[in-house]
Amino acid sequence: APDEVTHLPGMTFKTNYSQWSGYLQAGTGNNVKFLHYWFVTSQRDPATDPLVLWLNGGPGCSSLDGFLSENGPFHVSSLLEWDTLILTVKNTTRMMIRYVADDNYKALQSFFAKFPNFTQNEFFIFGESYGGVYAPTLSLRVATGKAKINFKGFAVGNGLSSFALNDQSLIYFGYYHGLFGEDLWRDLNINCCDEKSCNFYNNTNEKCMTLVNVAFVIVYESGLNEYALYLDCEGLRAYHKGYERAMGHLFRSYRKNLSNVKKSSVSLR
Amino acid sequence: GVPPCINSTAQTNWLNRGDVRKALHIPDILPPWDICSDVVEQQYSMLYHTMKEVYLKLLSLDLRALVYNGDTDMACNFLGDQWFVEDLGFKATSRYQPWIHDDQIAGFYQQFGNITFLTVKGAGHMVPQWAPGQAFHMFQSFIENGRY
Repeated sequence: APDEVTHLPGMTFKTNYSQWSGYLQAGTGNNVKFLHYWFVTSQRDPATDPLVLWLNGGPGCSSLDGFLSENGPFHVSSLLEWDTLILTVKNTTRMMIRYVADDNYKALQSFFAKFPNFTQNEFFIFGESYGGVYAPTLSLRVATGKAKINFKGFAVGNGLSSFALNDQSLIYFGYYHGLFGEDLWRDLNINCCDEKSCNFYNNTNEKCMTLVNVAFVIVYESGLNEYALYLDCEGLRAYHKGYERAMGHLFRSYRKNLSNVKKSSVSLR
Repeated sequence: GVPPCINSTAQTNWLNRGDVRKALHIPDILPPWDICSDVVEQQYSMLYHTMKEVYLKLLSLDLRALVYNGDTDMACNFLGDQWFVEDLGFKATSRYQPWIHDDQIAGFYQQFGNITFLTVKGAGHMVPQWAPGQAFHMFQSFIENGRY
């Protein structure tokens, strides 16, 4: 097959699985787009083992990072990863509006056209982080679409399934993990809660917004590793512009006035 | 730059080597690989604030779903996803209970018919990276529809 990967620089060991890397077509006509994929088969019996598509999030971050630093060539099943980026053939000045799920669905059909033997395998879609949006929306197209795919289910790891619940729960997570202290917690409750419930997500009370942003800065900008509370923060906090905007979808109701919140005293140099 | 606190130097250096791009059939005309794409993120508009309706449709089609969380992550914390699954409104078909890996409690899970919510104790956002044994066990149980 044209995309077969026969060797990899630095791979000094023999592998007992096959792998392919290339491009899947995700659009048609003058809207043609290509997504890079990397497909590794299972070690046991690729012809009958389940097939998993793994999508990292962002939006706009690469699944190759998930392949090389998370899943690696460990094989609960054959593992197919692709980037939900578009590599447009023309360097269009404006990114065509693409509905990610539609293009991912077309790319999936392009994959099975390249590898028709795998259409019988049980198929699962996994998404991580913002992939918690990519995976269910693609799953719905696979489950309701015409393409013959033996689709069995989907999994979402540390997914962004609801902005409101993610923001609301983070304030409780932060307090009960000892990040905020009593003063901030008391002020949050006084300004963001009524006798029945609290709203840390899109409260209109100015004081509440400011206090939630103080909490936001402690979690995301004070030097903690927001991906793993008990791990060190690797290296400098060199923000990737794309990443910083990507995280902008959290606490989106308050982002506009985050700048007026003083950076906390503790910050990694 | 990279997402904060993540060291992706190794994969960035390796993926951008000429011989690696050649072996992976990546054309020279394409830009270097980066862990996140500014261009995509800048022009990305989000259509969904919640996945609730999508999940309800998928689960009405008899598909299986697993929502799992490393429980030390703060970007997408476990509590938010636990509330999300409970908010779907399905009746619990198991109690909230521990699951075991290598004779240790690896986390907790609860099933609501075809959807399972599960935590991976002590793992962060990238569960397979920080808890590979537990992740393998969890993936295998989900894919084979076995017990956790």
